[in-house]
Amino acid sequence: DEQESVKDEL
Amino acid sequence: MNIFRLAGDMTHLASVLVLLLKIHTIKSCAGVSLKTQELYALVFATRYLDIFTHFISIYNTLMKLIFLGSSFSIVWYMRRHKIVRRSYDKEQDTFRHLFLILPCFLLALVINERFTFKEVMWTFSLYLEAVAILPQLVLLQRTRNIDNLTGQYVFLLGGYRALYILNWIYRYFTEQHFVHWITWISGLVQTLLYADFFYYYFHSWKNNEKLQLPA
Repeated sequence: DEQESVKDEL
Repeated sequence: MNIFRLAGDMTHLASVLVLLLKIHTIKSCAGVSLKTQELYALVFATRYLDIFTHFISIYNTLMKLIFLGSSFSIVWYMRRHKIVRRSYDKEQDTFRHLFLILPCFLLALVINERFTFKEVMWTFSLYLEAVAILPQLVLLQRTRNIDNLTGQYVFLLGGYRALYILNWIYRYFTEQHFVHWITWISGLVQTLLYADFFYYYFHSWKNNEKLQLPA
């Protein structure tokens, strides 16, 4: 979802 | 993972390795800002709070461990190592951390996606990372002779940020990707801070001169 797509970055 | 993201991560990794190489092999941290390194340690500590509770991939966990471990060991070297710490330019590295930490924290309390502990900490880490390079840039400007490794370290860090922007543009068009204002704007601000440095870096490279920033 929206939250996850950024938090998979470092 | 797209090519820009991977290249960005590898550039980030290279920057850390260059710095560790300088500190570990040459036993010198001349021209390196301890303030910036402490800010990065704080950035990673607050961003990766979920490292052991939220699994994404082995790659992700491994990189997080590397960034946490390297940032704290660089701080350790500069503060505690009996040879390395002698080369630290304490008198020149006078930037006050708190002037960066406090506003970033207050901003994270006000502007965030969700008001939870982890989310506020994550947002704080993004804001702080955006400005964490400032003490290093100030130190570079004061140091008349910037050695190659320090120049390359800052160049690679800036390159990593620029590649992340390309990564976001790519993701925006290829994935069901929403607009992440907080991440994007803080990332953009961070990259713009390097613009001046990049200008002089390329200038010195083109003319085959030693890198010097104007006072």
